[in-house]
Amino acid sequence: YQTFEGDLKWDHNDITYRIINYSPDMESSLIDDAFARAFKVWRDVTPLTFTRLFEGTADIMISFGKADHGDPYPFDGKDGLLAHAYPPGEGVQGDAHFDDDEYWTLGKGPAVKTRYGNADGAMCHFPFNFEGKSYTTCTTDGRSDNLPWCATTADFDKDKKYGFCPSELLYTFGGNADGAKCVFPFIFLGKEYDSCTTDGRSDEYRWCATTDNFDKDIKYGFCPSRDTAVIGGNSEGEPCHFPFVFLGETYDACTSEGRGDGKLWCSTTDNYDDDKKWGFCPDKGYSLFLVAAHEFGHALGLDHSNIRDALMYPMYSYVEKFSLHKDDIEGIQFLYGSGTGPGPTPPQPETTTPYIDPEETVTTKEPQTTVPTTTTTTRPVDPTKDACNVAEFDAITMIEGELHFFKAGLYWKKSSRNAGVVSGPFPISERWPALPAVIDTAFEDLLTKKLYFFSGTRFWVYTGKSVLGPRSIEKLGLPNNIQKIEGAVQRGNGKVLLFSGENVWRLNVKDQNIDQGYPRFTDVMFGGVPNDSHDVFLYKGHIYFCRDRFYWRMNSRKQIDRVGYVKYDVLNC
Amino acid sequence: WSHPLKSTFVTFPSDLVRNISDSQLAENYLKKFGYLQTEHRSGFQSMVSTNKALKRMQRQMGLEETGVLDKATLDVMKQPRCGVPDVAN
Repeated sequence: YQTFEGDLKWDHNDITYRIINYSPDMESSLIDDAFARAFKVWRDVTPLTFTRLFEGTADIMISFGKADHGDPYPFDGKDGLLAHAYPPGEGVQGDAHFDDDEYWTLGKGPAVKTRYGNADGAMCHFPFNFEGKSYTTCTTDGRSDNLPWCATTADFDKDKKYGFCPSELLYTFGGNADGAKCVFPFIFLGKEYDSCTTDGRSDEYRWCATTDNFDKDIKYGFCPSRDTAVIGGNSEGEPCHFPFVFLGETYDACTSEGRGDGKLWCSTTDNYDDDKKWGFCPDKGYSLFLVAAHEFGHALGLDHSNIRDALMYPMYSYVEKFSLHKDDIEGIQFLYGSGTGPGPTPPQPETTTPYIDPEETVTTKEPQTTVPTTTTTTRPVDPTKDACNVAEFDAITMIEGELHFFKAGLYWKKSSRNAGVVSGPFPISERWPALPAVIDTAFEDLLTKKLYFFSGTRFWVYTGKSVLGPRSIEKLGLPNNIQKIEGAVQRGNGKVLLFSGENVWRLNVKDQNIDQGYPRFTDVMFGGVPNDSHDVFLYKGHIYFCRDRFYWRMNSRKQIDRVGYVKYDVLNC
Repeated sequence: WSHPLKSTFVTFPSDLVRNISDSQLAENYLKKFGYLQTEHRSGFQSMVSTNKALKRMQRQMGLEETGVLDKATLDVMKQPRCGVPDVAN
């Protein structure tokens, strides 16, 4: 980690922040929540507290802006620079700016929180089925009022759960109209407008009047982006128009033609050549939470780290199950020390939601509910409970077709189905009550399905819920000078290789004895693997030799065909 | 088999990202993130050499330190990132 020159830091621990404006890409409560969670990342490991202010000057002023946004460091359109923040201090120092030419999401595509409907403000579920058709975006199908909606479960036809998607026909944000919906047409400087416009603004944000005459009433708000809207370009917020003509060719889908950067774009009118109206097509977007957590690191005094996995590494990469890297923790604790005692109450997002008369906007007969107030969910991150945070497992082995990871009384399971989702942790004592907390190695006898667990110089055999042991490993014919068995690999025909130190023994499970000719040196039997592996296991036909965070993978022809990280390649962190 | 498409690059209105050469992109990147900064020593200004700046950038990003603008380095330069410079000014 690095700190800024002079170790710039706040001289108080009760840090305040204020969200100056919002992005049209996400519902404001989702943005509030992303920022609150990003602060919590740092709060969890320091004595710092973060309090949200709704007016006045806060230590950390947070804003969205595009290109030239009022400081000497302009943003650069979509992609490239995502955000920046200043180290602690007065004025602009400590502030965080986010490029609103980016598509801000939770990192996995449109994050669409619904309003009204009957799903209590749940997120849209994409894809969803409606009348036999699958939808991957919000739709106005099935409605006569042109309001986009989505199902909040996979099957609307079955569950009938739905809500309305962001639309200027439902609400606005910011401005001075308390979130009222747009009124179309409206008059602005004597001209009539039928849709949101950027006219009259230099920041490219789309707005509308919330009465029929802006010139008279001066009431306005900003238009939320629909999930189908283009990003950036010169038509932000407009939908793609398919087909469209570009350089005389007709296109029915987004294209990267005409661009050197390979980004997908579309025209928002039927003819780009005539109208020159365009924007980038929606993609997965950038996780506002992850980028904010990084920027708040700067705002608290951390400079860029050169450790790729650290939050303070300068490049963006999406991680689903985020946990703060050791390097980030050491950095922030160098500045502020570590936290003690229970955490304070997390900051709450703004909970006011404008009331809309259901009769006025909704023509469906579905039950109507107003959106409930939202509370920020800030589950504490317990680093010991996250398998991705375990530097070195006690043991890894296949049991009943699932890869099991053991560490200090807990275990996680990686299913061979469900795209290899890792579940857990589960207490070892609940499933195998006779076992100690530390398991050095384990294996499942493929013939009898008995489970063998080793810890130190003892072993246990589980058959279902019944257990034999502990017994001394000497009973298996192993020498009495062995401290522990570090790995086990099934070889078929009731044979299992047991690894300890530089040696390997072959156990005849049926006879409960070591075969003649053993021990042998591991590096003689398996050339090219570390001599001091702390764990050896069989997984999908390969033998994995683990040392530190890494593994060496050997195929059936005894070739090392891969060396990688347990965390990324095996656990899919 | 169809003829390969002949791509024509277009300058899109209000697009902040222009079609620039790789070397231009690299120079902009190195300058923007502090690798190619001007050093002030007793009123004398000098630029760190591009080769040296590239090596510094490659080290920061965990790339092989070749000092040459290779594909891996260019790929990293095109990735989304934070706007705060890597080298303090």
